[in-house]
Amino acid sequence: MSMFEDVTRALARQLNPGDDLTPIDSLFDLRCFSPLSLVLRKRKRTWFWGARYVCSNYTLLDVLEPGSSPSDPTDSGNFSFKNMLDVQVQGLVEVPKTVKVKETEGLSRSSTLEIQTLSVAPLALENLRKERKLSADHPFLKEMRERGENLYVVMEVVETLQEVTLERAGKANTNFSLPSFALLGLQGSVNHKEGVTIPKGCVLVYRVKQLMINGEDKWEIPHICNDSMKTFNPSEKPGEEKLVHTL
Amino acid sequence: TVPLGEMHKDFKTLKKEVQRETQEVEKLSPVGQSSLLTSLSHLLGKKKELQDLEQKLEGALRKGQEVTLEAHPKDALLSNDTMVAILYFLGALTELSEEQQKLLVKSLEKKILPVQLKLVENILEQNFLQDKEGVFPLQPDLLSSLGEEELILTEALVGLSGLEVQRSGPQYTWNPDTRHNLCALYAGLSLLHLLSRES
Repeated sequence: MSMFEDVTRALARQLNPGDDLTPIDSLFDLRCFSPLSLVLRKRKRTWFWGARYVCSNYTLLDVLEPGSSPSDPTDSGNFSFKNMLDVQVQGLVEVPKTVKVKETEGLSRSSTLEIQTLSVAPLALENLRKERKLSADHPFLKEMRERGENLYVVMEVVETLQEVTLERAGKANTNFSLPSFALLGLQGSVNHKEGVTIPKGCVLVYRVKQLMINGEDKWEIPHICNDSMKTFNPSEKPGEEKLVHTL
Repeated sequence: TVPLGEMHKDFKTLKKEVQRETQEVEKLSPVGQSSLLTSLSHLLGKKKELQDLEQKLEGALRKGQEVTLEAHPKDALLSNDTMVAILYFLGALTELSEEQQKLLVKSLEKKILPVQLKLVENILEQNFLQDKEGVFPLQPDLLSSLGEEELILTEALVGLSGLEVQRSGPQYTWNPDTRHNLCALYAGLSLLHLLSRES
């Protein structure tokens, strides 16, 4: 497991024993899991190794019809949730704002993460739902509807407040040496990173809720979901293609 | 699927869950199982390709498309339940690092999967509900059948989950953060063990 994964998993476990916080696997996913991002669930869910989500590169706002309130983003480069949607920025209530991650697993003593939660404010979301319908012709939605995919919206994230470099304190989390790997013919295949720099504003863990679409353009994000719920009503699914895949 | 919040989370539940899914894979014909093992052996260690397969299979399942495994003399058609079970195991295998996946292939070649499965099962059985770190004794006979190279391989496999196995003792340090990865390793080992039994 990479050191970054070590950190995000430890954080998810520390903040949320209830297990509905999902840790980010890679720094490459940095931009994929912002509040209101649309994601797809990757696999059959099991608690034992957790659900994982795949980046769609779209946000909920991308698939809504343009609307005046909250104002339409014109410059996605300078996208600001605060201005647009009154996304609630709040410090952690039940856990300290600064969370020390895993002294015991070989991280150095100075390895602390300053984090904050960003969550979508329920009132702002409700207003958005009332004011902006889905853009039914959006190619992404069309594709997802055709494929019968379920879509999830990132509702809450925990992100870093400061750039931080985490380093192992001399002891790797594994107790075997690289020469041992050479013996196994796996030389060069193991990349033990001794440190990782996590930039400011990097999402580490996130929480999602399922997007439900009723008819062509009505949407909602229910508080309680279960596995039998489908984002798209199956009866609206167009004729299924009959293809044969060979593995 | 039991809603996450309501599930009783212990090793017994995991064991049952894995058993249920292996039973589905077991329904595949022997040639189908052998073909699946060959495919997996080629894909393990290539996380991206394994994830692509996972996505393709999920897509096919959702669209009701047929999926067959190339096999001789006849391709094996996968039932929906078998596809779901394969997806379950692909989920577990992609949870492992590429290095762990490569070590699984090596272990397969060396036919030491049963020992490794027993080891991981034993560790999880003893510690699953432990939320604190601690040093635990390792049953001495668990690894006694392994030669030096196999021992290194096995130590590396669980070591990459974050679990430190010490030969002097022998013992290991349990770390609750390793639980997810060890559960995935347990499932992955169970599948590969099942598929390699005949060969």
